[in-house]
Amino acid sequence: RVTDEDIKKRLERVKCKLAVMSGKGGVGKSTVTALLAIHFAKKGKKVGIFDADFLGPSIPKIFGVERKRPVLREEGLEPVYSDRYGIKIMSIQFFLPSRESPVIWRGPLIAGVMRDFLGRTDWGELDYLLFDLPPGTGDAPLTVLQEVKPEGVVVVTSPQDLTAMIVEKSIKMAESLETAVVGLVENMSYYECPQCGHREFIFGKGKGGELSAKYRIPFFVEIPIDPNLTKLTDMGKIEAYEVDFFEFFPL
Amino acid sequence: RVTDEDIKKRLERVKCKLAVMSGKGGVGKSTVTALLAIHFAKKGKKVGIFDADFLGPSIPKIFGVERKRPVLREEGLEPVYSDRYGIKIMSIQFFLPSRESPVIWRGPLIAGVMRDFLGRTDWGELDYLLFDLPPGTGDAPLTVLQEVKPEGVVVVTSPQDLTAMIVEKSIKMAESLETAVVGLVENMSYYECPQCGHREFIFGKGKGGELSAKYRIPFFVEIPIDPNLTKLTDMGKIEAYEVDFFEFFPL
Ligand SMILES: Nc1ncnc2c1ncn2[C@@H]1O[C@H](COP(=O)(O)OP(=O)(O)O)[C@@H](O)[C@H]1O
Ligand SMILES: Nc1ncnc2c1ncn2[C@@H]1O[C@H](COP(=O)(O)OP(=O)(O)O)[C@@H](O)[C@H]1O
Ligand SMILES: [Zn+2]
Repeated sequence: RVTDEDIKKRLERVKCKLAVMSGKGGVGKSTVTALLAIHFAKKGKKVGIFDADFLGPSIPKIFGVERKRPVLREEGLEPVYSDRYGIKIMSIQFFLPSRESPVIWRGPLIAGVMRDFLGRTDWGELDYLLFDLPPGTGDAPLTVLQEVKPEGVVVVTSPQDLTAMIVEKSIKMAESLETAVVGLVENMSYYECPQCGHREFIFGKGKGGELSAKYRIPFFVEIPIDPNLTKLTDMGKIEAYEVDFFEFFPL
Repeated sequence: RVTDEDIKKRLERVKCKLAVMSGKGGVGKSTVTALLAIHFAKKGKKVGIFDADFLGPSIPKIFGVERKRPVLREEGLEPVYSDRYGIKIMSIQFFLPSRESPVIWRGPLIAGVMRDFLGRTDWGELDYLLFDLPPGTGDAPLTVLQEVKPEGVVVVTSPQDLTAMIVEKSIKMAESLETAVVGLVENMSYYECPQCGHREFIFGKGKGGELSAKYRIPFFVEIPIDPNLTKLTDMGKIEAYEVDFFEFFPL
């Protein structure tokens, strides 16, 4: 029922679509997606986030807007706005009856729901629309990428599972969809002692630097484990986090 | 083909079976299983580990024995021995052709493979046989528990997802199988700065202490994030890790 034409119309006034993927769950992909959105918002850009992580939708919770609801207007589904920066947010979480979704997401079902959201959400005019993908490099994120066709992909890993394999697989996926990996984020890479400033690569120094150089990924950053970040995301107040790790993001 | 009688015979000379489960993957369940086995081995006990985590079999890798192979003798499959403490190890990893297993494990398949291993592995005489379960509290670990019927269950969580829900669910699962949760391990709970000794609950203070008291779980421990532990497990040299977090384990 939702046609390619519907989707094309909805995304016509979105200047740049970026997808955020990960090697596996729990590496901080949703948190990084939020931080990247805030980076753009701080520069005065119009930003939206589509929470396509159907298995574990957490964008609304991170921004503290899980109690809000998208409004169905004549022009389509109006996204929810974040409190501080007015980032437009759409997530299946707004439509799930409870926190625990018993749905088992398979490829065709994901594709159908993606098209529904893409065809009905009225984003208006945006400089950036970020897509928080399902975790991993398997069918689910691939299905979302095929529907979205982003201008670029950002890969989030932890130092432990930042292996050449994940980066190569992400690059292959991106190339198969005629897009590119534009950024590599090594999350929870080190810890800085608040008392004496000592930095430790808690899970060992990751290979992100080498790999981004080898594959000519234009942007690479190591994000430390920061208890403040954990606390703010848990409280749904990520917009209060001051550090901008994406200061030199090229897009 | 493997009968309940076969399994009963194999486990007759195993004094105590303990299963190790987790709230979700990546919290360090396999690492904790290995540390508990080493705790018993250091006390001169005979110990075995059955790596029932079919999705992500990592016990052989943690002990650095993934290149060894179980020997099929007349008496049955002889487990592989760890280098330092002679802990007996059995894992499906020894039989997988490569590191990436494309198999999608469903309940009946897991049960069948479990019975095969349980009915054919010659453990000999053991004081403790530990079972590293598939992660989570869903069908896969439940299926393994039903085949094993352990004397006790140890639950591993991280401070972030140590919720009453996971503990309650684990207790229900244990009770449904007429066993009990004998230990709660909150892993990667805090970090101690090697330079100044400052301790920080990186992901926030967990609720493990409250929950183990509330549900009368006999053993509770918070294990810090220790880069030495990460390094040794990555190198397959966990037996070189000196700290024993299970010093006061009651069994
Ligand atoms: N750099 C970081 N420092 C501290 N905590 C972090 C960091 N990145 C993520 N977290 C925490 O880790 C948890 C998992 O992050 P999340 O973004 O939900 O992961 P994913 O989307 O990959 O499953 C969250 O509770 C979040 O607060
Ligand atoms: N207390 C700890 N300190 C540092 N690293 C840890 C700790 N516990 C586990 N790890 C590391 O975390 C990773 C995941 O642990 P693992 O035992 O494989 O988790 P699971 O079995 O729950 O998936 C491993 O690389 C391991 O070395
Ligand atoms: Zn310090």
